[in-house]
Amino acid sequence: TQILKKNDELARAMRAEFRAKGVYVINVVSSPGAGKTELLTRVLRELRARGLRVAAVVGDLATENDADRLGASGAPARQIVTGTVCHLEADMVARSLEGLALDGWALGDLDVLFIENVGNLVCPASFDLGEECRWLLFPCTEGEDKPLKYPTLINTVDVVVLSKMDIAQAVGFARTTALENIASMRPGASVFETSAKTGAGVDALVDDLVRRRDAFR
Amino acid sequence: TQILKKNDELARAMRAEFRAKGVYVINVVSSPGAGKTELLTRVLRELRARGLRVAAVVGDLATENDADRLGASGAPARQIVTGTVCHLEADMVARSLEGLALDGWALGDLDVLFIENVGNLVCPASFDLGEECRWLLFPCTEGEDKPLKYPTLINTVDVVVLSKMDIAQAVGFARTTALENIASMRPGASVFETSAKTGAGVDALVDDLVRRRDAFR
Ligand SMILES: Nc1nc2c(ncn2[C@@H]2O[C@H](COP(=O)(O)OP(=O)(O)OP(=O)(O)O)[C@@H](O)[C@H]2O)c(=O)[nH]1
Ligand SMILES: Nc1nc2c(ncn2[C@@H]2O[C@H](COP(=O)(O)OP(=O)(O)OP(=O)(O)O)[C@@H](O)[C@H]2O)c(=O)[nH]1
Ligand SMILES: [Mg+2]
Ligand SMILES: [Mg+2]
Ligand SMILES: [Zn+2]
Ligand SMILES: [Zn+2]
Repeated sequence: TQILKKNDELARAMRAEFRAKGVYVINVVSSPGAGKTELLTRVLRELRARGLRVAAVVGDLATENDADRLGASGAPARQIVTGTVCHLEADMVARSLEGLALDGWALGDLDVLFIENVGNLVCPASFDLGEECRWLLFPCTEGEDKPLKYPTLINTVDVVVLSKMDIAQAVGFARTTALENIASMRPGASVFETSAKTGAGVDALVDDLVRRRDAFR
Repeated sequence: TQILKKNDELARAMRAEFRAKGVYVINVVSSPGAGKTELLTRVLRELRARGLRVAAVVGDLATENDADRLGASGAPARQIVTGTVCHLEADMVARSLEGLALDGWALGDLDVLFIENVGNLVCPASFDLGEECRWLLFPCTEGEDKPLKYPTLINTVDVVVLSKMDIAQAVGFARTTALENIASMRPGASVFETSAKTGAGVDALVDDLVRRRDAFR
């Protein structure tokens, strides 16, 4: 459709600019409440501790809660309030980055930029935001079948993160089945298991990010 | 838009037919993995035990898993595979009911029909399916802020169900905050707390359904 075409053209221009400025951009998608903000707050802290300059923009239909929570990491974070739109589009991100620049954070000042998408396992698959890498979170609390039910989205991602794994036992999560379902739908994806509560698995995920960024520069 | 207008006209005609045939129809919405199928399987069993004739149709982008699971209750259940559409529309439900009739279950044979919608907290708000009542599930595993983040959807529902409450303590769920958020966004909603694992709260939810159905007939 016309909307996707216009979005893709802008996303391509943004990707070129991100690359020119050396900013590695990650688009993080999941269903609502999968643990994106909790995990990203830890990841932002860890990257800052490693000396990297990081920032985040986050989309929701309503509230500014998530930007406040992400900002607690010390990294600049801006909220995009989408109103009724259930996904982020490239022009929303472009406008938010202008706002970040007004706060004194130009792209050239950043090493890594996270885009936390609206909680939704469908539309975000079709909207390129100029990112270099896509993370998809599946929380152990949602069952093992989501990779099978949302084939379009999983086919667009590079990294799959099993989140909230500190309670996997409490919810009777069938980890092997989940891993098999991910492998059958997206054989090439790297899979990480994390807990934002305990920090387990976060270092390995950040190591992978740093490796991918080194290859990108 | 034209799509919504056409959908609403069909939904109105379906509602008239449901009423004429005395079938009480409930549209169940939530994010992906909130526990709709697990809870509905228990509710279908309980309604059958009370002598009511029940059936279910369920929508997903892919797989027939949920219809199989719902069918384990003994009630007839049909799957609607939507492909890329992230919500159910009235014509999909109408076609599925024709299929149910071919299986020998005409509307006149039913007291209650459940429609388990596609896991999505946005689009289902705009698509009337001819239902009499809407249930919205918020699992305790998704945090307390979802009622604030998805104002459009919560404003269209009659009943809010806090699901998976057997693990509320394990995930540190702030029950009072969640209840306040629901009350601030949807003051008129009836709120129930259930666990599909232990059965807690299911009887009260079914009692409410039976009361609403009695008022409807
Ligand atoms: N502890 C606990 N887990 C539950 C409960 N209900 C569902 N679950 C788990 O939550 C996961 C998802 O449950 P489903 O019933 O498939 O959720 P759903 O809303 O139908 O999912 P979709 O149809 O894919 O959107 C499964 O792993 C269930 O075992 C509950 O009451 N307590
Ligand atoms: N036990 C446990 N709970 C977690 C973890 N990560 C997040 N949670 C809980 O899950 C709920 C949702 O977490 P968020 O980080 O807000 O999820 P989100 O994906 O950002 O949600 P949206 O932006 O609204 O889509 C909150 O109640 C968190 O406390 C985790 O690693 N372990
Ligand atoms: Mg968030
Ligand atoms: Mg289901
Ligand atoms: Zn959307
Ligand atoms: Zn939709």
